[in-house]
Amino acid sequence: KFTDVFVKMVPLAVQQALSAYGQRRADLVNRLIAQMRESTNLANGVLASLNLPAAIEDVSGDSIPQSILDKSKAVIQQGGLQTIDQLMRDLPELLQRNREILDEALKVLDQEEVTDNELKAKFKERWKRTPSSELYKPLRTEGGNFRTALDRATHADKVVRERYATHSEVIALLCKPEAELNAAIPSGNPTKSLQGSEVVMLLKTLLAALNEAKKERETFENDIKSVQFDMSSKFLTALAQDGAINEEAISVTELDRYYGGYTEKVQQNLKKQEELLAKIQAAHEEFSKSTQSNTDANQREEMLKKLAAGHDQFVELVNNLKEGTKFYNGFTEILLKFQTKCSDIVFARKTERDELLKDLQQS
Amino acid sequence: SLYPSLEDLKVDKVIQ
Repeated sequence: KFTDVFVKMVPLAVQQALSAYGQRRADLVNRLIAQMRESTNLANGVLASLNLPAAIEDVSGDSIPQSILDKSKAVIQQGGLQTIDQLMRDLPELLQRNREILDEALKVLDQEEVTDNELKAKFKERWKRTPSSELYKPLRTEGGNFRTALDRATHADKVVRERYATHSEVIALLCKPEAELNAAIPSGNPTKSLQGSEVVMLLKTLLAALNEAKKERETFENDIKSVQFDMSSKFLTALAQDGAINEEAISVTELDRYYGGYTEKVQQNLKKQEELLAKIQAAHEEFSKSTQSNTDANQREEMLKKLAAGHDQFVELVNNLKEGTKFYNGFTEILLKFQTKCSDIVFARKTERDELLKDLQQS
Repeated sequence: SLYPSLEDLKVDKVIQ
């Protein structure tokens, strides 16, 4: 039942190359995913601002357009404001815990350094070891980076809170039962002969195509995330053949081989969406001209737009809060490791200090 | 993304 525990050991050069490759890959994948998500946000934003698809669904002028009803159901199904409240409640505690761990870790360094300085002052040149202030520099730098990260997280919390404050009313409205929601939407005059209209047909087709583009991006994202291959054999071979690893050249080639196709497809998808959005906006202009425009209709339209945007904001908030929670929990682990590092080195210093004191007293 | 990347914060330092 022998298993070689060293089977994954590689030369240092390969380890470093793998690390650098990992960074490149992460950058590429994150960039592609960010592009795609941004374009979905853009599409949603444009549609909401044009009151689509609600406007072309709104035949009666006083019942809730199906798409708005669907959005309301989606928000309710995900727990509505309660989900958000819950996630938001936990964040300050998580932040506080992380702060405390970091503060504690750095405090033990500070305390030991004070004592070391005192002894240095007392024994002067007889206190021969490296000063703690010198020794602890890398740890303090690391601690400083952690603090910066916590500051960024605090700012992120604030952004999320503000977003919540701005949109909680609309989200609450979306969570109401259908009858109540309907009552909150101003009545408008029904749009005349809506269904048969050519421009409505066109808009429906374009919106369906836009939805397809969104779905395609979801597929891409899943596919891109599941691409997996092992670079260690490539780097090992290069090292064996050439005695050195040209990491950049090898990584770029391999990344292009595995992701190049996706990069291409994503670009095509984004371009297609750009064209669709332009056509949708043009068609919407036509549509607006052909529909009766008055105060009632405008008020209704504004409310429907707000509700559509509210759904998107809810989704965004939930994502932000999940991201924040994940960050704080993951960061706790990192900080605990850091704290252990600090207390370990301080313990070693104390032991060393006691030895030195003993020697000095004896001499 | 709003929050810092955990990957950037994980430092694998060689034990000295």
